Amino acid sequence: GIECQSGSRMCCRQEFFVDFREIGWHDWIIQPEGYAMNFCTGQCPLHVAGMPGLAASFHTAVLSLLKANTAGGTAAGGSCCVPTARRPLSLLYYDRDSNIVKTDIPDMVVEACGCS
Amino acid sequence: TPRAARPCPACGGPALDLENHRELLLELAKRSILDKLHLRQRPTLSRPVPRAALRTALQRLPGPPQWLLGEADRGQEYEIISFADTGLSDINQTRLDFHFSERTAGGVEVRQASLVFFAQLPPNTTQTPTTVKVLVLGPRGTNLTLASQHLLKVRASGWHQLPLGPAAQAACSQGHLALELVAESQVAQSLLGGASRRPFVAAQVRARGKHRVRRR
Repeated sequence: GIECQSGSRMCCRQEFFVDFREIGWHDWIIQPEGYAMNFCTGQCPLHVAGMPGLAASFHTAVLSLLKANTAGGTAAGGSCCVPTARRPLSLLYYDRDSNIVKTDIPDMVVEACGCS
Repeated sequence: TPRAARPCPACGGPALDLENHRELLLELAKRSILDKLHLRQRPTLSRPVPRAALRTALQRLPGPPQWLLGEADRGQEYEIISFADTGLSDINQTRLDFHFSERTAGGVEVRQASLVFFAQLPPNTTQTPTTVKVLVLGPRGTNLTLASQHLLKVRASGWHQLPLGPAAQAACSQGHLALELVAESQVAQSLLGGASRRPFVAAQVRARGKHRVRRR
């Protein structure tokens, strides 16, 4: 995947960190101190959808080729900049009864982006 | 959200301007976390736990039992530490109440639960171990019903961990677990002493699947 730089236009991963103290959640979330949400943004021209490193998978590359053939190469062919790798967010927090809960929420942190 | 004839905002457009969309992204992050935790709003802490008790409990929390489930069968798992509300006690008997959220009740399957408590033996105790009987009481409203009982030999002062059986796990799943500790000597009374030695239940639970079918 590609990390977004200033002025990036192509599909890339934008880092975005939510500080729990900043949003006033540090009293009920014990750990971690924040959430590295990140997200995918940018353009996915059809010719990029099949490129190694940007395509989500072999299957999506095949789909992109099919779309390219049917859409006649227009920019609105439907390829999207989407997460291709995600990992869980581990949280340690107080619930309503002041119990301490530890859980791993799957697929919360975007690690890489690519064109669908 | 797809709108008529408009693609997803992540498709085709230039990179998002972070500064202009910061508030929106923060709201999305908050909503995402609350949704995944099945909460409508952030919890308001009604009974904050002393820092010392929290630290002690976390140090005593065992690692997740990865052997319990295969990778494919592992849904969203939780580990919960519930601190006891101590109720009626006398010299050798202590009532402990553990409350679990409505969300926990029915929404998750309790796979394992252990009682962790500190027992302080009287200074003049001989080498003979003290027996502590842990009674799992029936559902709320039928306080005198005995669901099951466990025996534990306490040989020295310190923290003790007692795995609880299916009756206690079922009580946790229903939102309320009531235990009664009956000791041969004055050991039970010392459970009340010290904020950092508050007894707790450590439970390993798993979210129930929406479309789970039970076969008989």
